[in-house]
Amino acid sequence: MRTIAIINQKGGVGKTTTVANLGAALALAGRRVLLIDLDPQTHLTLSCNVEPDTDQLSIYDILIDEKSADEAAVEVEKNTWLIGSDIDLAAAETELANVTGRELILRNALSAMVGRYDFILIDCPPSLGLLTVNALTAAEEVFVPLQPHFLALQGVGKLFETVALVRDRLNPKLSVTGIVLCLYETGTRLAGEVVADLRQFIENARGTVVPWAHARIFDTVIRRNIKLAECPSHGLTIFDYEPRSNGALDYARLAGEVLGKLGAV
Amino acid sequence: MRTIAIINQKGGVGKTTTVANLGAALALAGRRVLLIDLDPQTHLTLSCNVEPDTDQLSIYDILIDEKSADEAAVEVEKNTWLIGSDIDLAAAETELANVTGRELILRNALSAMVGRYDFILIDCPPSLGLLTVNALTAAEEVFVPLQPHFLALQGVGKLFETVALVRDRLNPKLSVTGIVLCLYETGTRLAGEVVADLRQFIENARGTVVPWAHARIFDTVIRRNIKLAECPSHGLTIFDYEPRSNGALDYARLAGEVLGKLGAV
Ligand SMILES: Nc1ncnc2c1ncn2[C@@H]1O[C@H](COP(=O)(O)OP(=O)(O)OP(=O)(O)O)[C@@H](O)[C@H]1O
Ligand SMILES: Nc1ncnc2c1ncn2[C@@H]1O[C@H](COP(=O)(O)OP(=O)(O)OP(=O)(O)O)[C@@H](O)[C@H]1O
Ligand SMILES: [Mg+2]
Ligand SMILES: [Mg+2]
Repeated sequence: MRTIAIINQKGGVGKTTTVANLGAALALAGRRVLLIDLDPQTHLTLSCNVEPDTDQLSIYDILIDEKSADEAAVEVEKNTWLIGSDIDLAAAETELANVTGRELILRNALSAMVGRYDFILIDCPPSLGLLTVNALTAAEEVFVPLQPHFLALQGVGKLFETVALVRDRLNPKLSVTGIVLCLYETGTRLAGEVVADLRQFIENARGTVVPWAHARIFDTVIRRNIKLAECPSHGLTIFDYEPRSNGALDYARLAGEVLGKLGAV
Repeated sequence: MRTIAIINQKGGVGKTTTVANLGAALALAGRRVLLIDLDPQTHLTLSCNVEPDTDQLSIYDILIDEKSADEAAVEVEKNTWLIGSDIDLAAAETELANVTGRELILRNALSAMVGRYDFILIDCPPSLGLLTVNALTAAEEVFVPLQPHFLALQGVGKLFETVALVRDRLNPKLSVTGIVLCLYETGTRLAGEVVADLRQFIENARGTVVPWAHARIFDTVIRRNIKLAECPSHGLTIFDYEPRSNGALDYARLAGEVLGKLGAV
């Protein structure tokens, strides 16, 4: 089982879109996938066509009332389950501020899941606070969706520092697998410059012991494609909404890379 | 003096880009403008070509050590001053958790500024936490940058609820002036659908006492324009970087609308 935290404190870079559609592509490839929505905005939950803030157990109930993750998981597609979010999650950081072992609650809740899924993908809010730290403590891998813009590049150092802190103090297995270039606009000079900077930053870490020493930029880039912004409003994945779009092609190709079968699109 | 909080908990919708470039357009129109960076990402500070985390006083020093806002403000362009951010600001929410009157610190710090500026624009992080609440308590107006996408539309209700809460408990003068459509892609069906939904939501509030009863969608839309994403990497406003681009035209037009001289581009 691979547990992957999808994080970036920069807002609007494609975190939720990546969890929803990479998850769908992995499920189509026959893997059993659990999606977890750790963002109080509940966007992943909405993208899966699930109504937040109902009686269905949510990630809030798991973190605050230690309810069972098994009971909270609902099947949303073939091979895909979701633990949804709840608007109350916004208060979780304050409610858990003085709870002992507050960073470990998600990891403990998921420990019962071992073997039930092939992949667990965790969508995080645009911050490096307690919810994201819970995801980093529960995961072994980190994927960083990144829009190739100047402002988006600025936070990568701080993001990696947070990953290093969690690895050193809470989760020795944690490492950064890769950076997914999202909202990619082919042909702009800016994207080329940002990617070159990023590649340099990663190359400099080779041979060191930092958690991103083996990180790479995924070969597959996710191109800007309006169909990816339309599909959540229909509660559909890109594969159900526009299977022949660039969005579907790119996420299928990314799944192939994640599965290690680069030619597996 | 008009104090405007630029907020949206949805990430990557154009908050920082709007504060930087609307601020610049107002300054070019001869207004004295103070920009405040309340986001620990320090993106507005970087966009103004100011290095964060130096000895220069920042918003962190004002909120945590009650340093003077006057001393923290630095002139970055003609008619434009900045109170920059600092990476330590990420810890401010926790550090202030048990401080009495923690929501009022920014308002008190700015009260000495009355009359010194014509506009104060406050850039906020992608959340509705304590930093954003400080901005809402200090401001009289709210501008909501919004990308016309389905996911970005979902949070508007929660955002307005937070504004209503702050108005009722902390700041009776607060109201929502308007929504700025950013990253607008002309010709996509999605933008049209989202705008129609939004217009309906606002129309329903007419004649009520909610803080958005008089809100409107600004006529000026900010079109997607790669130059707006390039200029922060040069530490320039759009007017210094590409004065004839759509980005410059749109923000100049928006400033005209904000100044009430709709034809003033
Ligand atoms: N490749 C793409 N092409 C076009 N639109 C996209 C693409 N990826 C994401 N989007 C749209 O861009 C917006 C931002 O994406 P998304 O919400 O997935 O980012 P996020 O990082 O999860 O944001 P947040 O920080 O608010 O959680 C959304 O409206 C989404 O529909
Ligand atoms: N009209 C536009 N056209 C093209 N790119 C834009 C436009 N407005 C903003 N951008 C770019 O899109 C990205 C998101 O914008 P910005 O950082 O201003 O949003 P934000 O709401 O402040 O994000 P955050 O939630 O992370 O604070 C940035 O890389 C910015 O340079
Ligand atoms: Mg998201
Ligand atoms: Mg910003």
